[in-house]
Amino acid sequence: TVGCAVVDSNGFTAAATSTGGLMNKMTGRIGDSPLIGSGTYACDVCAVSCTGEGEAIIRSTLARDVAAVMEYRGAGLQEAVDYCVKERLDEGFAGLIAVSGTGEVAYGFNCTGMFRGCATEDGFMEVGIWE
Amino acid sequence: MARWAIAIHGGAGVDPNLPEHRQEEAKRVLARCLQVGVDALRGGAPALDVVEAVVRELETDPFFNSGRGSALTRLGTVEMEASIMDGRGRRCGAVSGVSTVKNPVSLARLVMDKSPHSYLAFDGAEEFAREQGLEVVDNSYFITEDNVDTLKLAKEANSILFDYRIPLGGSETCSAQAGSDNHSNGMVMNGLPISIYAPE
Repeated sequence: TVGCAVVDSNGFTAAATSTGGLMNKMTGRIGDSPLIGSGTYACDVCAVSCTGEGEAIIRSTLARDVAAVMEYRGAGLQEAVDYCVKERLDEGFAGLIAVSGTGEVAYGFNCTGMFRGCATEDGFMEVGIWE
Repeated sequence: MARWAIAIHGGAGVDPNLPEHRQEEAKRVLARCLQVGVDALRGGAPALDVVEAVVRELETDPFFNSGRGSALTRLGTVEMEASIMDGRGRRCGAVSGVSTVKNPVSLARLVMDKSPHSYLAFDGAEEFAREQGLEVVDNSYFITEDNVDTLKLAKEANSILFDYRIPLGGSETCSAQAGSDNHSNGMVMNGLPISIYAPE
């Protein structure tokens, strides 16, 4: 699975996710990536793209939950990401990347590593795999 | 003026034994795709165009599980899915079960922009792609030798493997992990007994 979350210089956000799914999966199996609110979500406060065990991400509506924690609890982006990865996945393993409408980036994962990269307008740029 | 920002991923759950050269290759691909987004944002591109352009880059590179290099079904074929969402007005588009569309994320964008729906799948999605003149290729374009080998491992372990997925603290490769956990007749999903997953 691959994904991208962006906020542009007008403060508008967007997110996209794309995948081949699980190796040896049944034909016709749908994962989280195409499901808005689970694998992908974008609104005024943030944009999110998730990856990992699709069944766990679907059940937890993970991408929408990050936005909901920000909207309803007034949490900051990283705080919302940490809460959702820690509290919402049950036994599932997953990761996500996110940006806020105010130009922050965040990510979180509860499995061994996540291929990721992020950059902000003030020059910060990072590419990583492990914790 | 707001401040732009971008984040990308290539999948979570990485084999802790991933060889160094593969890790370096992953970082090169991530850095290249990230730069595509940064350059577009510096040029004032809207967020929606940037996420589509970056995910297209990631789909086209065979390193990650999407587009070319997608995981294989138990039949050894590729069925891809993608979604895109515009935070402005919360518009969205999604596709599933596409097997010839070169860049599924662009088809998801067309579903959002050019169809009255939010989600098209399988034959309907393939037909819409052709109506919209999107580039289509033979399914073999998406299949890599690495993934044919990984599928063989998955079948031997009789499991459904999440790419590179290794449970926390697990040191074996996922196929061995799945093999050791594999019950004689129980299904294994992502290397874990299917029983731990709540019924869908």
